[in-house]
Amino acid sequence: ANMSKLEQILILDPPTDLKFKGPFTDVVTANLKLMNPSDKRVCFKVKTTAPRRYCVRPNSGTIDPGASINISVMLQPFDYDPNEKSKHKFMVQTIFAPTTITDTEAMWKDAKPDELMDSKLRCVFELPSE
Amino acid sequence: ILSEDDFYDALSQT
Repeated sequence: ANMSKLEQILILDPPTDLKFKGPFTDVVTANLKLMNPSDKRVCFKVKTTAPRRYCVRPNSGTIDPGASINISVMLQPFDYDPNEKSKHKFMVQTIFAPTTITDTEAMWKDAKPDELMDSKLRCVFELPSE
Repeated sequence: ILSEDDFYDALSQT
């Protein structure tokens, strides 16, 4: 079940689909912009259903109030099959930053489900010709 | 949305 009750505070651009334009013989990068419209600092971390297929930089961090950051999602080369629709998904999990962050690992571990917010994105592969 | 997907921490390098 969807554990998160809080509405995602960050604005994602793109909001739902990460588009990767081939050819896929080399690394293909999609950009994901995270904007923080709130007056609080927000911690985020990126998760995916296919961790070995992508490099994500940065894959976690903190966004100041009113600030935004760009994330590079780099799809590693693979043998593209036009008939195989990508089932890869990404999740941007967020939490309002505690006043003092001593240990981010512990912060995420101890976070209660109703403090967590998340957004899911699909991956869409396109060939230049399509 | 009930999602049956398993999510893992994304890596900053493979």
